[in-house]
Parts: sequence; C-alpha cells; structure tokens
Amino acid sequence: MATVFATVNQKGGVGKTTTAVNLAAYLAAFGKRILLIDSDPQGNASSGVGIDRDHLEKCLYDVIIGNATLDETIVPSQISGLDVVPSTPRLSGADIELVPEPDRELRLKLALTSVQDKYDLIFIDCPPSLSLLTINALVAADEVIIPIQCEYYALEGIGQLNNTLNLIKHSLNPELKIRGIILTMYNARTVLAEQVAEEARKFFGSKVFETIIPRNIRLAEAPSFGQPILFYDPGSTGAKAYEKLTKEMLDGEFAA
Amino acid sequence: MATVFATVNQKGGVGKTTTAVNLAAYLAAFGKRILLIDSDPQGNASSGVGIDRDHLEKCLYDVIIGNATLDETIVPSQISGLDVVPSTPRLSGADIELVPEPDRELRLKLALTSVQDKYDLIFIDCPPSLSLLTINALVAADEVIIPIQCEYYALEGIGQLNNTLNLIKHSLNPELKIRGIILTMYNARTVLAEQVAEEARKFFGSKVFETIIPRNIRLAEAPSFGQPILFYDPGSTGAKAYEKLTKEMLDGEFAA
Ligand SMILES: Nc1ncnc2c1ncn2[C@@H]1O[C@H](COP(=O)(O)OP(=O)(O)OP(=O)(O)O)[C@@H](O)[C@H]1O
Ligand SMILES: Nc1ncnc2c1ncn2[C@@H]1O[C@H](COP(=O)(O)OP(=O)(O)OP(=O)(O)O)[C@@H](O)[C@H]1O
Ligand SMILES: [Mg+2]
Ligand SMILES: [Mg+2]
Repeated sequence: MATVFATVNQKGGVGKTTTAVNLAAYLAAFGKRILLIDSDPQGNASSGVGIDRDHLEKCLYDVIIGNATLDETIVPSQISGLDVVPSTPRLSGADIELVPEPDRELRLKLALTSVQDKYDLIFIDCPPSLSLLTINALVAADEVIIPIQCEYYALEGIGQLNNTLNLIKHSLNPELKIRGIILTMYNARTVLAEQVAEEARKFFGSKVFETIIPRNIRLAEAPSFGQPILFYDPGSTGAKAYEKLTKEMLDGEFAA
Repeated sequence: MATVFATVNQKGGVGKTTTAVNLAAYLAAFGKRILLIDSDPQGNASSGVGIDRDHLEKCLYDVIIGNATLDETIVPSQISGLDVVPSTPRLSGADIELVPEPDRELRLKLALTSVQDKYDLIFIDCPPSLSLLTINALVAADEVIIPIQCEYYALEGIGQLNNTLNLIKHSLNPELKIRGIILTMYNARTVLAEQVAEEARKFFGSKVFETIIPRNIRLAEAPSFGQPILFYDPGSTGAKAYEKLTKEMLDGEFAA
C-alpha cells in the first residue's frame, strides 16, 4: 500500500514542484516504485520529468470529473520506476466545476484506491492555492511535505496553511500528518535566509528537515531540459541537497 | 478617473507583489495619488508597504461579500500619496463563497466606482491562480501588467494566461488591454534567462517592457522591513530597475 505525499504551500514559487520532481526521481533511482501526480493546471511537474503535455488524451482533469480512471491517465516517464499522472490546462476548470458536487473533496482519494498497490510512494504536486484541487490532494494524502522558501513573504502564509491542515484533519482526513518542512532557496550570503529558517523552526520545531536546499541555478535550468537534477547535473549543490533530503526522508520511513 | 491596473500571472513567485508594491511606491514618490488593493489572502502587498494586518476591522473580503464599501477599508500607508485596501486570510473564503452569486465577477468593479475619482492610478495585486478573486481584478482593471520570471517553469503558463485574458475581453471586460510584460529576476549569469526573455518577446512582441528587473537580493530583503525598495535601498540595482520601469510606464501614459 503506497504512502501518499502532497507537496503543498499556497505561497507561489517556493519549490513545491522542484521538490516533488526531484524527490520522486531520487526515490525511483533508489529502487522505489513512484507515481507523480500533477494537480497543478500549469503542468510544471509533468514537464519537469519530460512529459509532452500537448498530445495527451486524458489527464487528471478527466479523473476528477469522472470521465476516466486514474489507470487510464498514467504515463511512464523516461526515468525507470517513475510513472506520471500529467495535468493539462483543462484542469483549471475543476475548481469551479467541483463546487456543487457532493463528494467534491474526495474525488482524488477515491480514484487513488485503484493504483495504490502498484507503487511504494505517491507524490501529488499542488498548485499555489488552497482551492478544491489542493483540498483533494490533502484528503487523499497520508503526509504533507511543506517547502518554505527562505524569504520574507513566504513566512506570511504559514499560519493560514497550518489552519487549513488542521481543518482537513478534523473533518475529512484525521490521519493526515506533516512529514516535514523543507527549507528551500536558502541563500547563505544573506541574513534574511537564516532569519526565515529560525522562524520556521520556531513554528514547526523538529518537523523541519535537517537538510536545507540552497539556491542553485542548476535546479532552475534542469526543467528546460525536461530532466530532474539527478540526470541534468548530479554533481551540483542542488542535486546533492535533494539526494541528502531523500535519504533523510527514507531514514524517517524506516524509523517510523 | 483613475486608471486601474492588475498585476497578474497564475504562476507563483514571479514578482507580482514586488512589482505592484514598488511601482505603486515610485508613482506615489513622483506625485501620483495611488491606491494599492491587495486581493491575495496571503496579504504580501499589505505587509510589503508596512500595513499591520493583525488589527484590521475590515478588509477586501468585506467588500467582496457586500459587508462594507471600499472607502471603509482604505488605510493610509507610511508612504505619502499611497493608500491601501489590505487583505487578511478571511479573503481566502471569497473564491468558494462567490461561486453561486449572480454578479460574482463584478463585485470589485462595482465597488471601485466609489473611489476612482480620488486616485490617479489603482493597482490590484492578484493571487497566483485564475480564481474568482483574479477574475474580479481582471474585470475591474483597464490594463494588466504581467510579470514573467526569467526561468523555465514561468513560460508554461503564458498560453493559459493569454487565453483567460481573451475570454475576459470577449465577455466581461471588452476594454481590457495588456499594458506590458515585465521580465523579472533576470540572472545575467545564466543562458536560461535570455532564452526565456526571447520566448516572451516572441509571444508578446512590443508589449514587453524594455526595462528588465534583475535578480537582486535587496528586493527580497525590503519586505521584511515593510518597506518598498525606494525606502529600503534606493541605490540598489533592484531599485534603479523599478524606478526606470516606472518612468517607462509613465512615458507610455503620456504617449497614450
Ligand atoms: N533551490 C533552488 N534554487 C534555485 N532555483 C530554484 C530552486 N528551487 C526551485 N527553483 C526555481 O524557482 C522557481 C520556482 O520553483 P517551483 O516552480 O518549483 O515552485 P512552486 O512552489 O512549485 O511554484 P508554483 O507555486 O507556481 O507551483 C522555478 O523556476 C524553479 O526552477
Ligand atoms: N527581482 C527580484 N530579485 C530577487 N528577489 C525577488 C525579486 N522580485 C521578487 N523577489 C522575491 O521573490 C519572491 C517572490 O516574489 P513575489 O512574492 O513578489 O512574487 P508573486 O508573484 O507575488 O508571488 P505569489 O505568486 O505567491 O503571489 C519574494 O520573496 C520576493 O521578495
Ligand atoms: Mg509548482
Ligand atoms: Mg504575490
């Protein structure tokens, strides 16, 4: 039975997709069977692993509105052990279309039951909002991974995110746990980064992963080649940090 | 009659708030009467100009759901000539609450009529989504300003954003124009930045502002002091770029 993770933070541009893509790729390289679900209509996670989104017949949108099973949307990536449920711009219609539906928060969770025994870990990459697409991911997930960019604006949404997680826990998904907080785009040359890191540790305590992801331009270049950092530049500081983070996560897995 | 601008891009973290805050501040310094409307529940634009969001009685949410007029929510900032309609986390409820309302896209436009003669320019900072809050801003706006981060993922949403703008133009706001595309976080040390800039110019042609905003850590530090860059570090490359951009925009204004 796969463990389902969601990378979530309504603040934009904090590294949700970069984290989902690179954790998924390293875990596949370590021999795990991985499914990456792209629940952002922009489809960055899909293209981040080299999926061509222009010729897809079905995508996550079809699953959410009930036109297809998850199985029918799964495509293999170029990375052995890593499959993808891609998204297309059609997915942006789901938020408004779902509002009147009675089981609007449960669509993804129900769809996942048919594939959970085929994978070890499932990652859901969320859009930058607390909309129904993100709520669907939070209801379907066992654990959340929260990337926090080490810059001031990224601190402001933490309280709201925590409230939303608690709301979901009390109503739709009592088992939901925070797996960890990942500090991203840490620029050691500025005091601000350490100030933000301190605040995040004050708020989340030991839930903050020890591994910090530095700002590293190679991480921003890799997606233009449709490759996770592991294939684009495995020797870069960005790659080493995500590799270390993946090991830290796996340690937690065994320790759990 | 004020010209209404919206900073919009559903891609997260591309510099929407940084652009709205710093354009608004420079325009106020140049003697224009400016209103900055924060339509992102995270409230970054409010805190970016030093507004304390914890003790607000009313905010944009109250206007959107009909509990208050815009006038009642306007607060002065520390910057002379710059007033703010702040947001609070309550605003995140608006997207779902508005869906069943008949005039759900028009709430902000209707509210603006009562204040438009008091300002020269009005800026609406949008959240990273194409939700009803953003649609309200696009219906209320005369022109849109589209920040595009010079990184690969930021290119992927351009088509979808353009489609949404055309939809709004054909139905709810035929006068809506693109004022310009701002290339942000341009890192001259990487080929990627120029590749993205080229793509944006290919897509939007002469609509791309000549002024490019470089990646400059001082722009990320300023919000932690609640100050626009003009007050935090006016000599920085980030400040000079936003000053130049403001002048380029004003030229366009007179040339219009
Ligand atoms: N550690 C890093 N160093 C440098 N650049 C990074 C790093 N992590 C991510 N990036 C780049 O920063 C930008 C934002 O990251 P990403 O798109 O992963 O964030 P996101 O939270 O998924 O954004 P959104 O809110 O739009 O979904 C991207 O261009 C990405 O390539
Ligand atoms: N030119 C720049 N150089 C360096 N940092 C920048 C620059 N512009 C913005 N930033 C920083 O990058 C982060 C993202 O910018 P900002 O929050 O303005 O983007 P946004 O599009 O408003 O994000 P969201 O999608 O969450 O609303 C912030 O921490 C900001 O301080
Ligand atoms: Mg993303
Ligand atoms: Mg913003």
